[in-house]
Amino acid sequence: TSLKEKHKILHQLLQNSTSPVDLA
Amino acid sequence: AHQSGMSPEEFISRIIEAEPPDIYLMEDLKKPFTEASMMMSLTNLADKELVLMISWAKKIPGFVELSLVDQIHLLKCCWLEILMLGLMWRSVDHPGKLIFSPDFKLNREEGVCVEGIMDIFDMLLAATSRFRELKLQREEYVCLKAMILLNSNVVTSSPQTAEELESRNKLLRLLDSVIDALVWAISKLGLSTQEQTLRLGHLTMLLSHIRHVSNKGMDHLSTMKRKNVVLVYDLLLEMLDAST
Repeated sequence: TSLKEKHKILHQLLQNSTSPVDLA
Repeated sequence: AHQSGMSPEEFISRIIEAEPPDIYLMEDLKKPFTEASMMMSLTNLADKELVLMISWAKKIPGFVELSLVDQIHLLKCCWLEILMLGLMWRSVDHPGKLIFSPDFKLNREEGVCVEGIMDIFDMLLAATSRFRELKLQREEYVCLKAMILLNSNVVTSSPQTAEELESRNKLLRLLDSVIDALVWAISKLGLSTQEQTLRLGHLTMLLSHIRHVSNKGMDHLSTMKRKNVVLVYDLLLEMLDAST
């Protein structure tokens, strides 16, 4: 949990199926 | 077959496909730079590149099959090395220049406005000229980048649970796939066996220089942040805090 807490954005982007390029 | 279960040729075409698109800074740069304006442009670009880096990592065959903990640790340890290797690749045909993006190119001398960055620029330019000397191929470049990602944390963590042990074994097999792919790429250059072995050594030795420049860059960025020269936020702040 602490790791995911410390890496909220990274964790979200890793979990996020929509690639940021598509988002962009 | 290794973790990826695919041929070196297929593995390379997959990681070439995974390459992020060119990224533009999209700012009207006011020159001459000040320390603050240059650091702000550099960090803005880095933050954008980081988002694309994560998307890139997820396309490396086998990466998303690793545990989430491993994925986070790997990216946390090597993000600046990956950014710097990408910078070197973009700059390889432009001696004396650092092509941060098509709309953000710096000469070495322009770094004079930021305390402590000239040494880092010089190390980046030196490593880039070594890649130029070696005539680095795109296939070799993408293998080195995947190697940096997958190798970044392999010696610093000892697996505690069965899941971590399984993930680490997957990681080691994945690293073998990348090494196989790099050896395959080098074998296509028409070199003798001995020259191929030497080239593999030359390329992998450069990875330690990239780690060194990255460590210097991390210290420098932390100093710039601590002195409030530049505001670091979002993903870049998260990755910087994790690395220092």
